Amino acid sequence: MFEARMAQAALLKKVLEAVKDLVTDANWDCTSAGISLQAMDSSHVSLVSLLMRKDGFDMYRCDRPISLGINIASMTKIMKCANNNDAVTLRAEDEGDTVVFTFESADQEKVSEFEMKLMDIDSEHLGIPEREHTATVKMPASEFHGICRDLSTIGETVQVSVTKEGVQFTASGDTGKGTITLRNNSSVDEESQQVVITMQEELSLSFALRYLNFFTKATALADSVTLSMTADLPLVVEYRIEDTGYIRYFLAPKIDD
Amino acid sequence: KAKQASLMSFFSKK
Repeated sequence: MFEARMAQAALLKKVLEAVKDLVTDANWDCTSAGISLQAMDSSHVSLVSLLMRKDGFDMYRCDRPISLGINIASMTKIMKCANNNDAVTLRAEDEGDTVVFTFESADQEKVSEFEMKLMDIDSEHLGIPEREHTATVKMPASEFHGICRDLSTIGETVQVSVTKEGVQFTASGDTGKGTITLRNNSSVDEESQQVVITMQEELSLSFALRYLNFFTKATALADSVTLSMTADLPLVVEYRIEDTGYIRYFLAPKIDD
Repeated sequence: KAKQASLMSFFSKK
């Protein structure tokens, strides 16, 4: 038996928003530690890795590991039936082929139950080594969102350069070129507004803005975002989900031909 | 011109 209850449907709605543009179907892997999901987009350029530890739930029970194969669009439709303040419970039998969503209104006067069929999903799990990166940039999530959106109006590719001066985002296209520079401002009082750059050596990498714009759909989940970069390796974009998990995106770089 | 790399060339299948 798997059963997990979260106090606010809003959180699960935000998680789905952050996944649904990249992934059509995914296995939600449930263990006694919590729920995780790893899936690549269909072109194998990017990957999303979600972790929601059990301590983030009001109630959590998972008698044995279970993978819930879920069509993300179907789950999104069901979650739209919940109010943001509703409590949500997910329930699945060990050998069952459905997952049940129960929504309870804050005043407990309304209870809705939706049953969704599970799918058999043949997913390729990738082994992703935890590693130290050459440069990291922590910035307000809304700032990163704005930069990706603004530079998309200029070109398809962004060059991210980290130097002692700061971090520079550059896009160029037929109509011209745009450059946005952020400087370290770790002295700003409010932590969520800080730009904190760590760097072992200068580097410059290029990425497809199309995918970065998908990643910024997670902006509602966290105040800040951290970009981790190493030359010629995939970029890691991480949004922390309070203190109980994260959503991480990996994006393969564009490499000079 | 820069070419889009695949994630599969960086991470191995489990």
